[in-house]
Amino acid sequence: SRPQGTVNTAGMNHSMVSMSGGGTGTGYSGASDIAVNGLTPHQSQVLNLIKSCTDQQGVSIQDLKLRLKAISLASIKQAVEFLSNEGHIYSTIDEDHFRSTDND
Amino acid sequence: LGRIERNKRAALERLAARNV
Repeated sequence: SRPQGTVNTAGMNHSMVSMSGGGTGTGYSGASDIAVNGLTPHQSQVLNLIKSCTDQQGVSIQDLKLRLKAISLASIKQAVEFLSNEGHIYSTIDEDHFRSTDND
Repeated sequence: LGRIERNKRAALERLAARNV
């Protein structure tokens, strides 16, 4: 019958009590519904990327996803569909590749 | 390649329709 709880209270050295509270200070508050010149930020980002591509076959959805990591694939597809309906972009070799109408 | 041209033309027409 030895008394427990009085054994190892001394040598506990908490040197690594870090407060890593996810401080990714990007300043982006996720407000994706505020329209700038008629486009949401997502849509204009997608459009800008497609515009910046000079490739004959355009940019693929996969490319867009890789470069716009912050935007979900569903949002990208939504943006692409919207831009396509508006006539800003059009699909090229297949339904996954897009070019801009604005850059020539 | 005809497909691309066709899509492009259609897109330009949509764009033009928007801007009228």
